[in-house]
Amino acid sequence: TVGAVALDAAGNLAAATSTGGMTNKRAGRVGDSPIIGAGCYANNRTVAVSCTGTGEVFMRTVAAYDVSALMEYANLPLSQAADKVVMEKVLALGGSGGLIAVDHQGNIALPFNSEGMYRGYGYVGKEAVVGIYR
Amino acid sequence: MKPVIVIHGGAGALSRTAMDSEKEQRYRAALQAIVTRGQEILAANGSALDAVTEAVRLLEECPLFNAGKGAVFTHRGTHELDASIMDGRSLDAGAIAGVNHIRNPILAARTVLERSPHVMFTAEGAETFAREQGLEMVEPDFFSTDERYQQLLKAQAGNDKILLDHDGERQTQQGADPLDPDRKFG
Repeated sequence: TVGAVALDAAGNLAAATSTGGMTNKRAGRVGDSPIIGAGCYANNRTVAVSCTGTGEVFMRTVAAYDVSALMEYANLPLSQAADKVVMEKVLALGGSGGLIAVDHQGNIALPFNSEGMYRGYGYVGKEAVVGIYR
Repeated sequence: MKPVIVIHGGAGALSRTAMDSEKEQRYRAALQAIVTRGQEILAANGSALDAVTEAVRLLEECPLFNAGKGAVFTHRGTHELDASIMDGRSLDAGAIAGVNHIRNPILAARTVLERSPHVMFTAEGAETFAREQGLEMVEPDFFSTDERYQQLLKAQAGNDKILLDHDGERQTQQGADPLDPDRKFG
């Protein structure tokens, strides 16, 4: 699975996710990637999110939207909301994976509970940063 | 407020010991190039929607990642690709699922968002819509790579496990039984 989130100069947020699914999956099985609110969500008032991992758990927890809801209704900052979803809620159901997120102020979060996650970010005018392992 | 792009190429059982340095460098170079392209779009006052669309399209074109070219195989030895996109400004969204003839599923999702009153299309309907909208169509074997096919064969040989995209990589590298997908090192 791959994904991207961005905040532009006009203050708009967007999120995108794309996947080939899981190796050896049953034909017709769909995961979280094309499900708005599960694998992809963006709202200018809160955050843009793209997820990757065991899709069924991200669907059942409505993971991408949950980050936004925690920020909007519980007033959690992005880092806490993203960590709560990935490191508590997803993990509690046996889910593996992570997400990337950017909020309306340009703060970013890239939490994952798996061994690694291919990831990268770049603020305009700064060097790009990439990572794989913890 | 600072314009920024963030990307991911999937998560899983990725460890330094299991990754050879040449392959690691290829991954890092691909991630770096795609982040940089996203930054360029934002720096030129491009929209967040354009930046994420192009970033994901480039990730789909890179066979290292499980999307577009280099997508994993289903149990039947076929491909089924999914994609979605959402605009935070309007809460507009577009998604497609279960396709294997659309070269860039994210462009199809973007087209659903921009040129239809709907949010999601699946399978044959999604491909008909994409074709009518003039998107590039390919044969399903466009997405196939030998590495992914070998991962499928090993998964099927080892108790028919279902594997996350990058869990299959380590299985192939080590030549061992498929990893337990519940094995975590967090």
